[in-house]
Amino acid sequence: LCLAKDIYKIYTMGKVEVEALRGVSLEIEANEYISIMGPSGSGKSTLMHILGCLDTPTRGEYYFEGKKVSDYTDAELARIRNRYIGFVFQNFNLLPRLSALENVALPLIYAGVKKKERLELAEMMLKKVGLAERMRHRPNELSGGECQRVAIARALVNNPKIIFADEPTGNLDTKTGSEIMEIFDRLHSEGRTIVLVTHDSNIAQHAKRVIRLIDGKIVE
Amino acid sequence: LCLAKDIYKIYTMGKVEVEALRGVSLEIEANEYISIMGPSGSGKSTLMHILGCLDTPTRGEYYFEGKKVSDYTDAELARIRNRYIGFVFQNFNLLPRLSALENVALPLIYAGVKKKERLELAEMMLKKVGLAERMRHRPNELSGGECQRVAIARALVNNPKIIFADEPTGNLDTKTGSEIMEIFDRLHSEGRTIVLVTHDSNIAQHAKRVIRLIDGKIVE
Ligand SMILES: Nc1ncnc2c1ncn2[C@@H]1O[C@H](COP(=O)(O)OP(=O)(O)OP(=O)(O)O)[C@@H](O)[C@H]1O
Ligand SMILES: Nc1ncnc2c1ncn2[C@@H]1O[C@H](COP(=O)(O)OP(=O)(O)OP(=O)(O)O)[C@@H](O)[C@H]1O
Ligand SMILES: [Mg+2]
Ligand SMILES: [Mg+2]
Repeated sequence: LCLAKDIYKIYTMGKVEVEALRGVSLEIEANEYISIMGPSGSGKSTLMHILGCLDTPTRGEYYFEGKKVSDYTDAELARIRNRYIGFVFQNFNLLPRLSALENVALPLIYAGVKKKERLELAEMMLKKVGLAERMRHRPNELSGGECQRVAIARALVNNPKIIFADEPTGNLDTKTGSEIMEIFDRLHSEGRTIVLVTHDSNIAQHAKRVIRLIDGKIVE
Repeated sequence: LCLAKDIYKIYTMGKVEVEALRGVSLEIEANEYISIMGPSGSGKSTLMHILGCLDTPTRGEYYFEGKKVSDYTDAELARIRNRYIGFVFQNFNLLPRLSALENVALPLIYAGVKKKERLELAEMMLKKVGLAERMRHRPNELSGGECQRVAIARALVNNPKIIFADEPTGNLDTKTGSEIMEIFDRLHSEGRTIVLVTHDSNIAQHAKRVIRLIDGKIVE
């Protein structure tokens, strides 16, 4: 499903080069359940963005569903991201002027879903993450963990086949966090592919495989 | 040091009232080390903002250093926040157009510190949190955990007597998280007052007292 070959991501700041990823190769099969761990700054979010077709490597190749991602047009990539990929951002990336409901419904607009059905699906997803009572709130009227759950609901609403979640429980208490993990576990048992970045070893244990990053490289 | 008497925080959204805090009373003495825990949405950040003189209650009274906070002028409050209080926000609140160094130096401008010394103090604080190599980066050029550490450094740079930290290790791996907790522990042993919100019981154990919030109320 995902094939990364010797991926480099290098940021250039004036004369300085920051190598966020330094030769990362990995393969993710359909229906895998993977956890990515590593120190702060080791390149996890950078890797997730490349795997989720949100960013391109500086060197190396990334293949999604057998095709080189750099060969897709922008329109094709946007469609792939919308239809097949659910991405939960570490900093949520919610639109501040939209309510929780409208934020969650957003991917369904692109997918061509009619308004009534969009709002029904969004409402259902918000109920799943325990936010039935907060649907009309905008992000600045929500707690940190509520924003995190809106981001999760938005990533799942289009029924994606692969879910990338960057620290999905970082702002959640243990009980709410395990309710979210139940959702991911069930999605996995239904055939989807799950890739989680986490700092929490309890969360990582839900996965079947752990990938460790240190200083931009995968370590065994 | 901090005295909250029957604090209510009620948000009005059209016809709906959201009671974020429903009669919270608590006392914090100088040099205490307190952890606040509770489910997502239970009112922790709301309470922290009131304790840190960043927000006012809808009902009830809050006293800081023996004086009713609602009696201070805006200028007096700004000075108190700048001189005595260090606040680490759950969502960091960094200025996007400033570098990490400039973000950390910001409270020192208000305190009247000269430029050369500001940058030296800011640099020293960034080194303490392990970000010596990232001082020139702006927030969008930093990882989640790096942003979190910039927010921590900024809260500490003015040598505050009380530190409010809202989920200070949520985006940090275990090792980096314990390095940050060592900083808080040492500040406490030097006489400062520490109030931490955390979802992590390992982190909460550094404190000497745990306050639990559920649905806007303190529970025993
Ligand atoms: N736009 C950028 N320009 C320069 N450096 C960057 C940029 N984005 C990220 N970096 C650097 O790349 C490194 C990897 O960043 P990344 O966000 O992938 O880390 P991470 O493993 O997700 O960390 P965390 O656990 O703290 O979220 C970091 O050291 C960061 O400072
Ligand atoms: N401006 C606002 N308008 C309406 N409701 C709000 C507003 N700000 C916060 N709330 C609500 O108040 C409640 C308490 O919010 P708060 O941020 O204090 O929770 P918290 O305990 O910090 O949660 P978390 O652990 O998720 O960060 C939440 O349910 C939230 O939806
Ligand atoms: Mg990250
Ligand atoms: Mg909070």
